[in-house]
Amino acid sequence: CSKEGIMLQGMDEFHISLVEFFLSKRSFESYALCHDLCMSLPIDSLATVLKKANDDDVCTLKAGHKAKVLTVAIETRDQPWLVSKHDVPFIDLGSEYLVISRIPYDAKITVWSTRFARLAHELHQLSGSLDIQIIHEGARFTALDEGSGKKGCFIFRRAKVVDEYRDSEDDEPAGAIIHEFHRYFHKATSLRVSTKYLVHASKRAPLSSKVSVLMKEDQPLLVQYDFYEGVLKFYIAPRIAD
Amino acid sequence: MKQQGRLDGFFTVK
Repeated sequence: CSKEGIMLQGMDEFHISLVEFFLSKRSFESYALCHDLCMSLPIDSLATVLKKANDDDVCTLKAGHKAKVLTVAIETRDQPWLVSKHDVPFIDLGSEYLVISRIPYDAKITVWSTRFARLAHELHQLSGSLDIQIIHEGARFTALDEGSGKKGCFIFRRAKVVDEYRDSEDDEPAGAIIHEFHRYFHKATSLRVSTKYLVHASKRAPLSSKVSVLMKEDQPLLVQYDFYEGVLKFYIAPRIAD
Repeated sequence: MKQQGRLDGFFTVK
């Protein structure tokens, strides 16, 4: 927790994917902080507690100086005398916050998140890994099923007129879009990553209608959802192509 | 150290 908001970070046990979720303080009704605070929490316990809250309930998260638990108070909005309190004990993860050094990415594309979810799901049916290539003209996501020889490919061509699709965000356009493609393209880049982890990342589509994919050779793939209250980032380790 | 298919080596600990 910092004066800007709350940053959550988690990594899977195989160290293939790191998730960062930033929630700005402006997304809270009130946000008070005396000093920066770093807590390690078992995500299962936190999720179990937060699921006890209904959509309209008010959740208050509290942790004191040198606290050993995060206290979550859940109250019903129109019945403020009804409050349930739950403690989530801290755990020792043996490490502090992880930082991925800021790197200049070679290429970035932004596409509809529902379309991205579909491609991740369909390519995952074919293979455990996929190749992503971004070249000047567009982007290509390819997976090969080595058993059957079947190859799946999704191609996104650079939108000629970026503004063309801006008025129709509710409808998925027939042609794929790549927003601001030209601004972020420096050189042709390709990466091979696990489809399983791309599927995980693509399931966050409800957060934002658009998702960005950022790449630099031999660096983790970055899948990023930007939304008003914050940002969700997935870093996925690159697989070195044979 | 960077390992094939893993994120180890890409991070610094703050």
